[in-house]
Amino acid sequence: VIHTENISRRYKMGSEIINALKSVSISINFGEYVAFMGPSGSGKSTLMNIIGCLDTPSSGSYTLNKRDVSRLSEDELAQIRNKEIGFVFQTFNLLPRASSLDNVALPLIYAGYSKKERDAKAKKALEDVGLGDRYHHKPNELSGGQRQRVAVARALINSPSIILADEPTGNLDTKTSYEIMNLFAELHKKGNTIIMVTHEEDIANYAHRVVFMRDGNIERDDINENP
Amino acid sequence: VIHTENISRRYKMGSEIINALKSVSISINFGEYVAFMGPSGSGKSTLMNIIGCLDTPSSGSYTLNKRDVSRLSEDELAQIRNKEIGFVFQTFNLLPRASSLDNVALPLIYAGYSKKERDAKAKKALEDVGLGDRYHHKPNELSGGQRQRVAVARALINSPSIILADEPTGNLDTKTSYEIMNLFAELHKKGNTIIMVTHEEDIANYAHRVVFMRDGNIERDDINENP
Ligand SMILES: Nc1ncnc2c1ncn2[C@@H]1O[C@H](COP(=O)(O)OP(=O)(O)OP(=O)(O)O)[C@@H](O)[C@H]1O
Ligand SMILES: Nc1ncnc2c1ncn2[C@@H]1O[C@H](COP(=O)(O)OP(=O)(O)OP(=O)(O)O)[C@@H](O)[C@H]1O
Ligand SMILES: [Mg+2]
Ligand SMILES: [Mg+2]
Repeated sequence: VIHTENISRRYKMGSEIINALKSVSISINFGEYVAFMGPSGSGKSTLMNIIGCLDTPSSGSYTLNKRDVSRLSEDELAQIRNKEIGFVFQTFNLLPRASSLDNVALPLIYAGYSKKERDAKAKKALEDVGLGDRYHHKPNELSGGQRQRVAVARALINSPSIILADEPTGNLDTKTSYEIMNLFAELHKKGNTIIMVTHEEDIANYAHRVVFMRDGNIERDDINENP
Repeated sequence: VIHTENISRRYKMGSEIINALKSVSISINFGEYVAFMGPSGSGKSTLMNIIGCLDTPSSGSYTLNKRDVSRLSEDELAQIRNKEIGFVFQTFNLLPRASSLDNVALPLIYAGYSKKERDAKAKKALEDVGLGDRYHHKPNELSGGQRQRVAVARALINSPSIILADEPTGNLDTKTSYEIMNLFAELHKKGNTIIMVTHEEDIANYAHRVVFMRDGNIERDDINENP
């Protein structure tokens, strides 16, 4: 479903050029569960943003569901981002003045649900991540790990077929991390595609395939025999 | 040097009261290296903020260096925060429009250094965390782990005697985490006090003492025989 060929992403900084991605070619099929690992700064989030249609490569091609993403209009891209992809950002990106309930319900507005339906679905999503008693709280009234879980709940609320999770357990204790991993495992069983960045091997081991990045390139692509 | 007695911290939310800390009594001596662990929402960051003089308890007492913190003026507290304590925040709290160099140099302005001295010290601090080639970058031009390292460099720049680090390696790969842990180990050898929150056991094992929190209380306080 996801196919990139020789993707690069450059940033110009004054007279310097930063090659965040150099030449990344990867194919991910429907229903796969892939973990990306690699050193800080190796390009993982940059690749996730391109796959999630939030950023455009400087060169190379990206095909999603057989469509050349560079040929899609802004509307078509927005449609994909809202309906087909759920994104857990490394820095959460929650609305600071909205409650967890409203933050989680946000993607449902695009999906056309009524306020009553949105609130019911959002409450359920927050219960699924153990935050049923925190839905009035705004982000600054939550712990770091609670904000992370609100970001996870928001990414999953539209039941997207592709979940992109950038460090989904970076601020969570072991037990809470396993609860999130069980959520992902359930979604994977239903046939969804899961792509996750993590620096923790225990978390990467839930995936069926682990891709290692280094310096803007893919260094290794391994099958996990015992997820 | 740090002594809290029956510290509580309550938040009023409408008709509900959240007991972020219930009754926390702890003593930490000069030169100790303590790790705090515990479930998401158990009160770790709340306790760190009180210890770091960024927040006041709802009840109970906090003595720092034999001084009753509740008796200190705003100026005296600001002095302590700038000179004696270095804080790595769970959410980094960098100035979004400043470069990493200026972010790291910020605490030095209070210390009275000239611009030339501040820039030299800040460059060295960034090199120590592997970001010598990133000092022009603003936070949104850095990866998650790079921002985390800028936050670490900023906390250490004034050579504070007490380092409070809330999840300092949450976004870092193994190798980079060890580099940060080596930095902390060096500071500890020089006699500084290190208090760190982490959810990773490998990281907690660098400390000499591990305190477990649960539901706003201290559950366990163990000595680590083999740091
Ligand atoms: N401003 C606030 N208003 C209401 N409740 C709050 C506020 N800030 C924190 N809390 C609550 O206090 C509790 C403790 O929060 P704290 O940030 O100390 O947890 P933590 O142990 O650091 O968690 P994590 O590991 O997820 O970072 C949480 O349940 C949180 O929802
Ligand atoms: N807007 C930008 N301008 C310049 N350089 C950038 C920009 N955004 C990212 N970079 C650089 O691109 C590289 C890759 O960044 P990226 O965020 O993809 O890394 P990462 O693998 O996710 O790292 P981490 O594990 O620390 O989150 C980094 O070296 C970073 O400094
Ligand atoms: Mg990243
Ligand atoms: Mg916290």
